Amino acid sequence: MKKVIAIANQKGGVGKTTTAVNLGACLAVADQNVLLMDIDPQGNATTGLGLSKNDSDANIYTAIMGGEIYSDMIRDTAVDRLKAIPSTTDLYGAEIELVTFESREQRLKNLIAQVDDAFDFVLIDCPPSLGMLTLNALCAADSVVVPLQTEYFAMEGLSQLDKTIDGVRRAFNPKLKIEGILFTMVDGRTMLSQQVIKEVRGYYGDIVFTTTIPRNVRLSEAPSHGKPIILYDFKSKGADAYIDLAHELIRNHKSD
Amino acid sequence: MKKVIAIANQKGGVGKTTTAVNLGACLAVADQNVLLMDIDPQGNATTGLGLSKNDSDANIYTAIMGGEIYSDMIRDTAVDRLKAIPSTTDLYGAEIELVTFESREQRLKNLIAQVDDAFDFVLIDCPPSLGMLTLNALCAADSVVVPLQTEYFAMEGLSQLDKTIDGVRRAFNPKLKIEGILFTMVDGRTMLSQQVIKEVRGYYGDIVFTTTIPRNVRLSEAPSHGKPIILYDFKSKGADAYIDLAHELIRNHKSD
Ligand SMILES: Nc1ncnc2c1ncn2[C@@H]1O[C@H](COP(=O)(O)OP(=O)(O)OP(=O)(O)O)[C@@H](O)[C@H]1O
Ligand SMILES: Nc1ncnc2c1ncn2[C@@H]1O[C@H](COP(=O)(O)OP(=O)(O)OP(=O)(O)O)[C@@H](O)[C@H]1O
Ligand SMILES: [Mg+2]
Ligand SMILES: [Mg+2]
Repeated sequence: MKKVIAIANQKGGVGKTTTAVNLGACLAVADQNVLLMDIDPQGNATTGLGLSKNDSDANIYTAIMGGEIYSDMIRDTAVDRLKAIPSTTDLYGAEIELVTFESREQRLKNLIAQVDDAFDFVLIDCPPSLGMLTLNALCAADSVVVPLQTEYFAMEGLSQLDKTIDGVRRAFNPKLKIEGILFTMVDGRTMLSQQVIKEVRGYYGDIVFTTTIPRNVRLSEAPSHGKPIILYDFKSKGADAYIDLAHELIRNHKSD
Repeated sequence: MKKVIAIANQKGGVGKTTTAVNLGACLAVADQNVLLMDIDPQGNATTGLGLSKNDSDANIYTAIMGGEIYSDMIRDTAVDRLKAIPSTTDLYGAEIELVTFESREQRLKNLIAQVDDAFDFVLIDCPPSLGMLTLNALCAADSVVVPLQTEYFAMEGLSQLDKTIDGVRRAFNPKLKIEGILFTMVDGRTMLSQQVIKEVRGYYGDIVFTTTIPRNVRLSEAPSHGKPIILYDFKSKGADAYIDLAHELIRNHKSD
């Protein structure tokens, strides 16, 4: 039974894509079958995996609009057991077009239901907004991984995201829960990082992942080579951290 | 005659808000009268200036929807000559609601026309998307400042933003031009930063500001004190850089 996880936070630049790509790759090397869906029109997860956007007439946009997904939309990546559905610039129009659609928030959920049950995890990389695309991801997901930069503005946005997740749980998706809050780009030397971590762990307790992701330049270099960190530099601190995260996530689901 | 400048980039976390707040404050201390409009529902520019969101029944959202702006929506800040129109969480709904509105992309422009001509600059902080709110800002603006993190994903998004600006110029706002591309959070020691700067300067030439903004932890600490950098730590490298930027912008407009 596949576990659907949205990687979401409306705050921009907090490490959503970096987490989607590298958590996906690390789960795959830990023998999990993973599908990564890139529903951000920016398509950063797509290029981060070395794939090109799918601007043909059968892509994730036409699937969301038309209600049907085709197996050739699912691409292989450089990592065994990691497949991906690339983004398309057509998605820029989806935020607006979905507004007047029938059951506009359940379209992604209906698509994922059509996808092979052999996947253990389906990860969804979301754009930096709380519009129709992120709403679709939250309605389709069993849980949400919330990447959080240890900075003031990022922390400020957390309560709004929490409210939105609550709202989606009540109105559309009763099973939705927070998989975990993940501290990203952590520079342990700064007072700010320490304060944010203390405040968020204090308020959210066990919902915060034990694993934290350090700021590591190798993580920001890897996308220009179209590779996840474990293929670009598996000895780096960034690779260690995402491998730890994958193991923590698998442990959390052992009991399922 | 007030100059309207949108601070925009759909890539998240590139320094839009940090630039809007600190460029605004530095222009004000250089004797310019500045109005900062926060149209991002996150409201980071609002809290970065020490203001609270305006969730009353007369705010920037009701003004955009209703077509009328009131002088009490304009707030004083801790910096002389810098005024601000705070954000509101009501703006989360605007992206969707504006879709079906009459002249939906010109609403912000019509509001700015109602604002006092005594302002030298009107800066608009935009959300990380290319939806209705950013479209409104691009239609209202004379020019766009494009903050650009010197990273791979940020560079990737530049061509999409360029296309969008071209599209707005052709369809809605013939005078729209790029004021400048601003390198932010620059860490000169990394190869990646150097490569991105070389590539972007090579392609965009004079459109790139001479001033670059270094990564400086004081810039990320200042918002938690509700102050622009010149009030939080005017001796910091971050303050120097934004003062330089303000002077470069004023020089560019001297000939107007
Ligand atoms: N741990 C890290 N160390 C160093 N750089 C990082 C780290 N995580 C992410 N980055 C870099 O920071 C930038 C922002 O990360 P990323 O694009 O993954 O965030 P995002 O939340 O997906 O952004 P958006 O809101 O635009 O979708 C990218 O350039 C990325 O390469
Ligand atoms: N030059 C800098 N040095 C260090 N930190 C910075 C710098 N500029 C911005 N920051 C920090 O980086 C984070 C992202 O910046 P900011 O929020 O201004 O970007 P943004 O483009 O407005 O984000 P969004 O897309 O969410 O609106 C913030 O936490 C900010 O404090
Ligand atoms: Mg992303
Ligand atoms: Mg911002």
